[in-house]
Amino acid sequence: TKKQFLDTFETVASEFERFFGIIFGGGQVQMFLTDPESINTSGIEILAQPPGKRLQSLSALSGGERALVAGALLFAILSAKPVPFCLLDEVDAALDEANVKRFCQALKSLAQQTQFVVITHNRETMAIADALYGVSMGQDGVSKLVSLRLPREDRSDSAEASAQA
Amino acid sequence: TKKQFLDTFETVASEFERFFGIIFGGGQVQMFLTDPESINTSGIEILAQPPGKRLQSLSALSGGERALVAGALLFAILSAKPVPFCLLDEVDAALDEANVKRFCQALKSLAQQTQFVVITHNRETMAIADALYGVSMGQDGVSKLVSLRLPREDRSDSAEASAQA
Amino acid sequence: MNLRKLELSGFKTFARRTEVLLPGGVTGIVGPNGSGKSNLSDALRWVLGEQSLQHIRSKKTEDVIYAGGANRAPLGMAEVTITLDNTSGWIPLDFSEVTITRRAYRSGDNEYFINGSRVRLRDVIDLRNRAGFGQSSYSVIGQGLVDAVLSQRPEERRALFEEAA
Amino acid sequence: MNLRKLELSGFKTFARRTEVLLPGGVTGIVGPNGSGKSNLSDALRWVLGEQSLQHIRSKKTEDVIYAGGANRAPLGMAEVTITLDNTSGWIPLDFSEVTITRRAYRSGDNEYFINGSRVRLRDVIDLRNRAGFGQSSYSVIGQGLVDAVLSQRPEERRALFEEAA
Ligand SMILES: Nc1ncnc2c1ncn2[C@@H]1O[C@H](COP(=O)(O)OP(=O)(O)OP(=O)(O)O)[C@@H](O)[C@H]1O
Ligand SMILES: Nc1ncnc2c1ncn2[C@@H]1O[C@H](COP(=O)(O)OP(=O)(O)OP(=O)(O)O)[C@@H](O)[C@H]1O
Ligand SMILES: [Mg+2]
Ligand SMILES: [Mg+2]
Repeated sequence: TKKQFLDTFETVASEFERFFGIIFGGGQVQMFLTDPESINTSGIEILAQPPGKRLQSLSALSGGERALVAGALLFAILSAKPVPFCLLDEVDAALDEANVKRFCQALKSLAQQTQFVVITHNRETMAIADALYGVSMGQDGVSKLVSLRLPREDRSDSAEASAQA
Repeated sequence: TKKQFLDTFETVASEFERFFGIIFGGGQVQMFLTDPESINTSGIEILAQPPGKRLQSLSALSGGERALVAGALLFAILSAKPVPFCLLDEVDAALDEANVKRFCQALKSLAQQTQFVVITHNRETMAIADALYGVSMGQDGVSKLVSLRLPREDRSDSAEASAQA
Repeated sequence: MNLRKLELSGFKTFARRTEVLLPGGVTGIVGPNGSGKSNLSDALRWVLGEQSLQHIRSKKTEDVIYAGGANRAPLGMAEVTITLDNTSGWIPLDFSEVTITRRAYRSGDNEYFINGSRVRLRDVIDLRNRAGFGQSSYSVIGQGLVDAVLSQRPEERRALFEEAA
Repeated sequence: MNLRKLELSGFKTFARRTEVLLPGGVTGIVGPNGSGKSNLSDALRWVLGEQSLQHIRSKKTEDVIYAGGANRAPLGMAEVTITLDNTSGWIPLDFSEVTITRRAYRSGDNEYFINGSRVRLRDVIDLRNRAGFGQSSYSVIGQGLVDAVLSQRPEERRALFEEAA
């Protein structure tokens, strides 16, 4: 319905502002309907202003800046309309170290309500994981899974176990 | 002309095999004309076999494997038909640490004949650069360039200079 | 906590039966290029009823079944089971734990199971919709797709919101 | 050594005159997201006569001119100069050093210079062709384009070889 769509749009737009600020460490983002008169068919435009820069369209941003804006939008939608779980496959590939840290901070803030599975090559992202798995490939083209870090509540058991060993 | 095209094709195909072996640390790659009867219009097919896996089309490979195959093909073309310089913008973004090292080894082997400029976030790639620049962004949205490492022949001057300072 | 574990057998590179325990919070997955990380993401989409072969990087149904490698014969079936924790009752079924299973055979047939009893695809989709994690495209963000969230034209971005509304 | 240096002034985020010395071997460029690294790659393509605005992430000619930021006014002109080392005589001109300069104005006009004298675009393209670094698309691999080398259909891959032949 129209009202539902508008309510969702407003909530996501304000969450988008919030997460943009967290992830970019400042600046602002604007999201608006290209044709507010006809809500049923209107498109959605996004303008972003990274700290120190002017307000610009998404196509002018750098590779990493685009990935950060997409991350902020995704987190805004997850915050406005939570889903039980979310899998992210190397969404941090284009980010520099400072941005990965802020990205992870935003992710962690949502991990109470949504369960995350994050595939990454990035050390910063590995560091925030509660549990960590390593996947390796054998000589025969078959994957093997190894647990690299157990979640906190399991850790004390195994830490005790290895202390006694 | 037909003969030129075929000669280039053969040279690139054999260099492609060689660089694939270096970059993947084994396995093989096949490159062939989809329609050898009509050289003027034939397409070019590529099948890749990473170590331990079966021979497969490019669409079945992982994100990182595709980037490695593209790198091997690029190096093969550069080796068969050298150009004076080549700029690579974050071609190593999808690669894991072991693959970045092999990728850089292949790059270094071509740096005698081709001058490379490499944009990267990857420590391994930074390590092989002869000269290194850092780009930073001021509060006013203006880029600033700083030399982080001078090339070898200049280094002894500056090292001497700082030793005397 | 919503997902408890993911079990794979014969699915892509997971020829051997593999169990991935998913504790609450953030679970990280790391590993070399081509080791099978994104195959786990495909498995999660697939077991939840994914019908688009392209979304799981396949061209035909049998592409998800382990196709063999160096010294290992192909398998005849792929099976993935997801175990959902229902102690909070978010899924409208009278079980504290709900499992969804999908199987595929070389014949091209698919079979679905909920808590071990054979069901149709429609039942799996219906269960997802009633539990609030319907067709949402933002619960699995595949490799390289971060940009896709942004790069659509304004009228395409609308679809993301309609799903969330 | 083929490239000696790249000088930018008013080009995208390089509002201030910036000089990038390019020694032989491998030059690395690092820096945070959005700092201006890929703008350097655009500058290199642009000064060599690039006519496709899309390849330099622009929609109109003026997009390459510094557009202002927080507390800094936009500029009226963008200029990039590349200095080529011609001691080996690879460029058929009687100079040991050859410079190519390109300017763009807010009016949409472009100007080209070789060793300081005004020339037409055709002269720059002709110089490149005679020196052997013609329109080769493999001398600048932009961000995210590694996959593009592979993902074309077999008939499209052919174009890469025809250039090299
Ligand atoms: N004409 C212009 N005037 C001012 N700023 C510009 C202009 N054109 C582009 N920009 C800015 O340049 C920035 C992008 O720079 P660039 O793509 O070089 O970043 P990068 O260092 O490659 O980052 P990443 O690591 O994320 O790829 C954008 O923030 C954009 O606003
Ligand atoms: N049915 C199948 N049988 C056997 N192997 C398969 C099958 N389907 C895909 N593969 C293999 O899976 C590999 C890709 O795995 P995946 O995409 O999960 O890697 P990844 O760990 O995500 O790597 P990256 O870090 O590069 O993204 C390919 O090498 C492909 O050959
Ligand atoms: Mg992957
Ligand atoms: Mg860039």
